[in-house]
Amino acid sequence: ALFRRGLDEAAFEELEERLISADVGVEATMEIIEGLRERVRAEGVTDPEQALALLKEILRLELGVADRTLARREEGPTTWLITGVNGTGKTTSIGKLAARHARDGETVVLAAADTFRAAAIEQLSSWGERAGARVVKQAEGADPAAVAYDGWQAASAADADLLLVDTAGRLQSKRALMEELSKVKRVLEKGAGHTDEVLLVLDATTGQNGISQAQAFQEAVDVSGVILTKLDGTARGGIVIAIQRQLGIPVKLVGLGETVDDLADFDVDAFVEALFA
Amino acid sequence: ALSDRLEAVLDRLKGRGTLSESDVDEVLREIRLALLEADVNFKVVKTFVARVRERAIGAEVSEALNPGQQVVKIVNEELTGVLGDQSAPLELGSASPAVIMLAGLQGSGKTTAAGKLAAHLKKKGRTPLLVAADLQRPAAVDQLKVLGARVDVPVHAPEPGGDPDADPVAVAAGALKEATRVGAGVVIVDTAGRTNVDDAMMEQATAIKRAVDPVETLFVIDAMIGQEAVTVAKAFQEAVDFTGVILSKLDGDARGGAALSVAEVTGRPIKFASTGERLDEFEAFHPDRMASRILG
Ligand SMILES: Nc1nc2c(ncn2[C@@H]2O[C@H](COP(=O)(O)OP(=O)(O)OP(=O)(O)O)[C@@H](O)[C@H]2O)c(=O)[nH]1
Ligand SMILES: Nc1nc2c(ncn2[C@@H]2O[C@H](COP(=O)(O)OP(=O)(O)OP(=O)(O)O)[C@@H](O)[C@H]2O)c(=O)[nH]1
Ligand SMILES: [Mg+2]
Ligand SMILES: [Mg+2]
Repeated sequence: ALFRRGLDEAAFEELEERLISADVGVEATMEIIEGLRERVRAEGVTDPEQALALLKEILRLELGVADRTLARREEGPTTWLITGVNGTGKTTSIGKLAARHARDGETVVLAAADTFRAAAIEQLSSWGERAGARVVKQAEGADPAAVAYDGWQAASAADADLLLVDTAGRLQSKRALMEELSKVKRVLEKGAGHTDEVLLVLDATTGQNGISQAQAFQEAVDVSGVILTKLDGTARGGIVIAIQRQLGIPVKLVGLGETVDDLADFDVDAFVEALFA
Repeated sequence: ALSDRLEAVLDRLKGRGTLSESDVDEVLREIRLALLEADVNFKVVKTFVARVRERAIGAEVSEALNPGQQVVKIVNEELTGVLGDQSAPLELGSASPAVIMLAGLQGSGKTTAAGKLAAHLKKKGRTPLLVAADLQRPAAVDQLKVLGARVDVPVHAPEPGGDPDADPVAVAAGALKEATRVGAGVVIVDTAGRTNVDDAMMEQATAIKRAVDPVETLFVIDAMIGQEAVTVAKAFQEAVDFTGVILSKLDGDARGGAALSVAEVTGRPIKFASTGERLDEFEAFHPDRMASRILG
């Protein structure tokens, strides 16, 4: 140990494994560890504990630059479109958001634009009831774009503060479904003018496919932020690091459970700490 | 993808009679990276690569393949071996009714899988009864009722607007009586999604299992799950000792490395692949196809 210059390879491998095990991914991990090596060399770090602290600092700084506020508009209902692959927690997240904003005294309208999945409209209606938000809906099988547009008209007519549009889960590799989603946004914007937020709901247990999800949804509807759900489980959601790095898309909210209050703003420090828990 | 990764390496190793240990390690490095990119758990990758290494270093030089290709062949064989050499069937035995219980994380595809199993069994001439034992997710019971109606299979559920504190364990147990009453030969119990760190919910799953004594307990897991597949699978094995796995959303482009992780750490067979949202998009799991999908 007296003659050891710098951190040994085993220490770097251990840190690599911790990142890989958190779903950070091979490529991002290698880049991050490469950056750490340079800092370790430059600062003459020899203690593995110090290296870990330095790594956390690097990640905090990198993640810290993003703007994580949710966009609002001055005039008319703020419009947020909720998207993502099947089963990630879109409908539940809308329920939580509706309750949060209704509690702040806002008028919230929900558009049930998942006209496809069994009992999707009932599920959203139940959340709407819970939050005291009006739910705009049509029959199952109706055109989702028409429901989204209807939602805008109703929100606008009621001078509501916030419109949340629920959409059906869809795998990003399904071209026709991605085109349908682009159309929902286009038609929604015929009324709304623009979408204040297009949120991609991502399950924290997702592996490397999360990057492909973010890429495809960004291309289809220009994603402005991520809602990272199920962070109350053991998965750490490391995939969002690569998503911010490669695509510039920040996590804005996190889901921490299945009940109405289990929603929080994304906390960079807590996230970085949890990566190495 | 493995093919791209290996192309450069194998090219360099062409024309060599036998592989040195360092040659094998060079190929294995690419295999390791490909498996990690495919979401195979990093500890599973370690033991898997070590096994392949042992076989590759001791291997006789093949007549037909160059040494690099031979390593790839060993990888494919080992992978297919862990995933199961052939499709594992549903084993309902002679119990009547035979009970199938579904369990898994939130959103993995259980309720949809329950509908698919009902359709599948009906096609095979059985008389299924679906049981809506998820009493907590809003409209979960409605969802299963809609699916049941679609495939003309009855659904046992608590009365709508009934006791708000109805107990899933009681509903599931009550379904067995209902099955005998309506002459259903197979009972399919849908349960609420739950996370492995929620002790109360994991205990509920154990209690449901104890109450209905399933002949098959199927763990439903999303093909896009990452490294956590191992921890989650072990926790569910502990709680409900599942007999088989359903891998869902295979119609997407996730590599599905979780299949290898789950099979490796639990030793349980993947019995079905769910390949879409429709109730007929359900098939026997093919280990060989999964192996090449994981390797990319
Ligand atoms: N533990 C946990 N479960 C969650 C969270 N968010 C959602 N869920 C659960 O995940 C499951 C799926 O949620 P949904 O809101 O139906 O997901 P979805 O994206 O709307 O699903 P589809 O519309 O079918 O694509 C439900 O059981 C939710 O209760 C979370 O933050 N933590
Ligand atoms: N593309 C695709 N979607 C699927 C598949 N299986 C289920 N889904 C979809 O995934 C979403 C979740 O399915 P559910 O059956 O509600 O999942 P669950 O496990 O019952 O969810 P919880 O009860 O909330 O835990 C729905 O949108 C389904 O239509 C599949 O094989 N492929
Ligand atoms: Mg939904
Ligand atoms: Mg369900």
